[in-house]
Amino acid sequence: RLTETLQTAFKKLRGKGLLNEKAVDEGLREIRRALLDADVNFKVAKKFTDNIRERAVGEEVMKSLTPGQQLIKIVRDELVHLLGDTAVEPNVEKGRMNQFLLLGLQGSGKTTACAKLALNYKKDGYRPLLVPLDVYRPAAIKQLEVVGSQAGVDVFKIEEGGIPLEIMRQAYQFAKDKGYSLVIYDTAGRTTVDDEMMNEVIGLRKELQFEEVFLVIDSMTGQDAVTTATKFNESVGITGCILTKLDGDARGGAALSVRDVTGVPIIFASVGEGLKQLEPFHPDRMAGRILG
Amino acid sequence: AAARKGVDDSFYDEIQQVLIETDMGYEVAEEVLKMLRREVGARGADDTAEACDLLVEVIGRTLSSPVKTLVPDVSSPNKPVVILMTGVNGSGKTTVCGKLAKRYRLLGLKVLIVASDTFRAAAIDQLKIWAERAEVDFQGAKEGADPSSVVYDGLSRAKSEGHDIVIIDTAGRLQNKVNLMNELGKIRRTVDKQIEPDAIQSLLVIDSTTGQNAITQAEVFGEVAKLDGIILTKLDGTARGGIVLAIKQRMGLPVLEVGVGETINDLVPFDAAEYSRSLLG
Ligand SMILES: Nc1nc2c(ncn2[C@@H]2O[C@H](COP(=O)(O)OP(=O)(O)OP(=O)(O)O)[C@@H](O)[C@H]2O)c(=O)[nH]1
Ligand SMILES: Nc1nc2c(ncn2[C@@H]2O[C@H](COP(=O)(O)OP(=O)(O)OP(=O)(O)O)[C@@H](O)[C@H]2O)c(=O)[nH]1
Ligand SMILES: [Mg+2]
Ligand SMILES: [Mg+2]
Repeated sequence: RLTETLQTAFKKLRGKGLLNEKAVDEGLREIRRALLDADVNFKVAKKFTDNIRERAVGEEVMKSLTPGQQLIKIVRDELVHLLGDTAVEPNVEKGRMNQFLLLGLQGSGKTTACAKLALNYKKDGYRPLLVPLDVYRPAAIKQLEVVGSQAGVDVFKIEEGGIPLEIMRQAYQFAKDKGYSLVIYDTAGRTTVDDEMMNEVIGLRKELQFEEVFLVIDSMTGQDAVTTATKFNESVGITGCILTKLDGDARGGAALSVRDVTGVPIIFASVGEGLKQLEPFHPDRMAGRILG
Repeated sequence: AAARKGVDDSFYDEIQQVLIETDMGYEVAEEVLKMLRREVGARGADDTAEACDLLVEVIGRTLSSPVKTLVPDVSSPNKPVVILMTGVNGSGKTTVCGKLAKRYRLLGLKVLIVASDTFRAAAIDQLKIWAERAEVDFQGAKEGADPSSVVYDGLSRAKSEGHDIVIIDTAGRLQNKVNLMNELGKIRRTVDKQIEPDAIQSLLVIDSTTGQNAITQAEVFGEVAKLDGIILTKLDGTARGGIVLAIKQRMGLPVLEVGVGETINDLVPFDAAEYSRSLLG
């Protein structure tokens, strides 16, 4: 465990009266290694330890009886801060028609997340409508219809093989006419190097006013979290993230990477396959998890 | 890699970053760097271009394996051969089943796809469409049916109808879910009871965007499903899938196939040399 590793390392050096900047730098290297093991991106991890170095070589660590613990405390506080400090409320209000657009890589958990969000807000008194815009994946529309019915919410009816932009326009009009207060659009998974698919989602994003554009990210994502998040944010523009499969045992360093490179808050945590298993994202819980 | 430049510490630092960014992890990257330093010393490589070629060689050697995806011997009476597809949620299992099924059909084999994911919304519908696209037989199930009984029924059908190969799709599951790993263990035992050990190939499907957690996946899935190899998917994206190097180093488990897209033809046999070139490219 990181705390023990650092305590042992510092004890060895302090014993020789040698707790100094060199020792702290070794501690920071251990911390960088721990962050890399937790899937934090290489550049993000380096930037992180560089940023805390000043505090790390300050009195609170050097003069402490437990310098390892002190260093961990600095790391933990900085992680919590970088992850957003506190849970964030999404941009949803009663009295208007709110719209969410969900996008992300293949298999990240978007379709399931759409239904979870719908159930969550139905409980808060909203009237959600799910809109299937994935016309590619076999049985994707059926999947959204099934989870929509499990959540007890309406799913916009479309035929197979439509065009996402046209479906979006029809669904928007339908939602307005019928007075839905939350419209959630599910899109197909896509890779960021597929120009055609990226152009599609850019077109969808530009078409309407969205209260939230959520990037759905799998919590077991490794170094690629930076590339993917950057590309989606720069090309499409996202307003929030949903981190999925947190009921697994991945450390989830991707959370730090995504937040660091986009500045966008992680708003929800998906913690299971069930539709009830959606929670607000808690920076302090995530920091503890990343540190292992 | 840079043009004619000395193989110095700054070069090794650069390479360390490149290796870690492929997702092979800090420890394995250190091991690879050690191997590289040895090779550079042994071959007297004095410029970075040459060192980079050596790096590709080192990684290619580490990844290479004689193991291939099972192809049934149609002359053998030992029918059917079974491929068991396992992996965490969303990794690409169902899609791989469709891709493999078509490949086997094109070889003239009689294929049965078995839908043992009776849990997830529209999972059976999704796999059924892939079976239709691959033009192979399909063993469906009722939603909520016991996965092992579906497998049992599928294998009995394959034996009586003379299928050469059965491809079993399973539900996505996270390796820390004890009940789901027990369920997978039961599926494996169901196959073991009906099929000879060397007629079974158990595969772990890993998304190439996965980080260090894939090592735990390989370990735990290995315990219950007795894995023979890995299928690495979504390599057409930006991720490198370097975690497979860590898995090969730690557990000896080889990559057999690579998914490079979402259409039925987007599956290619793993080529260690080609992959290690692209890893560093
Ligand atoms: N354990 C767990 N599984 C999840 C979670 N969220 C989604 N899943 C599962 O992950 C798999 C993929 O979910 P989908 O909702 O189909 O993902 P998607 O992003 O819509 O996939 P594409 O449309 O193909 O890009 C399914 O098996 C889901 O049940 C979660 O928080 N925990
Ligand atoms: N780009 C790309 N997408 C892929 C590849 N393989 C699978 N996919 C996509 O990944 C998503 C998930 O694929 P599935 O086959 O449903 O994955 P799964 O493992 O069966 O998912 P669960 O059964 O829910 O656990 C789908 O959108 C697929 O089209 C690949 O090699 N490249
Ligand atoms: Mg989907
Ligand atoms: Mg599946």
